Amino acid sequence: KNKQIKLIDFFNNY
Amino acid sequence: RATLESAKEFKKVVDTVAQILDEICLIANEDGITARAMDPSHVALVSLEIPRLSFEDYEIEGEKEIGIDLEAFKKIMNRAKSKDKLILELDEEKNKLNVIFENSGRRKFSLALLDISASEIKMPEIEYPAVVMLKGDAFKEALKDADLISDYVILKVEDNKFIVETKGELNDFSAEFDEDSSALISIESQGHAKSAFNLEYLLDMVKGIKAGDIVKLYLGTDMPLKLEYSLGGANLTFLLAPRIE
Repeated sequence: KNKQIKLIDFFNNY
Repeated sequence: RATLESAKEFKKVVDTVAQILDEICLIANEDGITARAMDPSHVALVSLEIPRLSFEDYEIEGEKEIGIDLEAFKKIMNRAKSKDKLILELDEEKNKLNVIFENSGRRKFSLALLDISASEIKMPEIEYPAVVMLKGDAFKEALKDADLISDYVILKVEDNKFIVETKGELNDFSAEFDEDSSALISIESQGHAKSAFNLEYLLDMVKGIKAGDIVKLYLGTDMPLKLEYSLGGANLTFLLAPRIE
């Protein structure tokens, strides 16, 4: 099953 | 004080934004009105921009922050009739936003402002390997189809095709848009892109789309989706975080 990621995780990366 | 020609069109903007956010802080200045906020669970971001040119009349001194309860605003906007003009008027003394429907008569609601400040969130500069332009209603219908099967959807770009697909426990769905499809306006890609998204959020984001609207989708692999379209003079941009296996 897939897991919902939060946008913040991406904001930290970009 | 800002006047929009069609209150009914702007109602769709408020409806769509209110699907995702409970409250919003509008920033009004010389250039027009903007707002940006993340939903409470930090999965989606909404960015709204209404350029000054979209308004029939627009008067402002300096910059104003206008905190709005979207549920209350939505209820008021639902009272818009088809030929109503919409006037939004900030009353700083009373700390209210006057929402005025003007037609043969004049109906005025005064909406209490919320004490919230504009979010500091910036739209991250993400480079996307695939960009798809598509007729909005075709995209919306494909999402509604997928909604019969599961609670998530996979958006894919491969071999110059845009694919919307999902798998349920028993049943599957897929919609393909290739260069021969009249719904596909353009597709640019460097390699493949494939990400899964929560359908409920996506359906909320496309709520205001109707026939004739065009959506622009930015896609990558296990990357947030960026979705853009224009509605009633407003430019709406959404970011949605993916679901990852």
